[in-house]
Amino acid sequence: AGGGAHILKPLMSPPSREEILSTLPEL
Amino acid sequence: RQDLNFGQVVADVLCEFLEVAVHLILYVREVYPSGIFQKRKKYNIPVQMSCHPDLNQYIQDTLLCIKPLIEKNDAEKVVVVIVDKDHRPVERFVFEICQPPLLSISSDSLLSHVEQLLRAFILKISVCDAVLTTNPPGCSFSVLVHTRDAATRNMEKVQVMKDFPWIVADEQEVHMKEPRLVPLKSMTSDIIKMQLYVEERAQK
Repeated sequence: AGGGAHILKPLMSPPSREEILSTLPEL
Repeated sequence: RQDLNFGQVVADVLCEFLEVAVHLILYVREVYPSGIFQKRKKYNIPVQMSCHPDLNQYIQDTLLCIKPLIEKNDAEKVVVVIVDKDHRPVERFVFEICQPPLLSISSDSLLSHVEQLLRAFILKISVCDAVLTTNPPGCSFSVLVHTRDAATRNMEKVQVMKDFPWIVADEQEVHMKEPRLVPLKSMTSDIIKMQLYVEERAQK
């Protein structure tokens, strides 16, 4: 198998910077 | 304890370390605003860790899924990839992990020694911006696991959470053309061998 066939990643992305910024006042 | 599962011990130790390392990388490389990070004490040194629940949950879920791979010595590398707004990698923090096939008897002092070694990694990460160039604005990140066997063989192990699915990564999204290699730290102990280096894209 090629290099890519050995690599796994989560389907979902982490929260974006914008999403984080929009919730900042709540913290 | 003689019947201690060393694979589990190593996975616990490594995942705890990787959690601290991921938070610190995101802080140092300014992937997220510094306002979401708080100083905490880990490995007896101050580190910056996110206090944003969504981000923390994401990192925790990712590492929870990686843990069974580390436990079975199926994870060759854990990579924190920082990507630009076009999702092209600009930096890859590569944790190359190697475990001896037969682990010797553990003890508190041995684990304490490992923690000292891991602290040195954290210290290196905290100052790595001095040897890396600034990233473009709007970067994001992902965590990849390079498995020793074909990823499909390990899919069941990594798929421990129903609502946190994993996929085989596309080579295109991990490949970087002629990266600059920046070695940060390596360690050898009785239970773990690990090295950390950064692959940095020449033109960011």
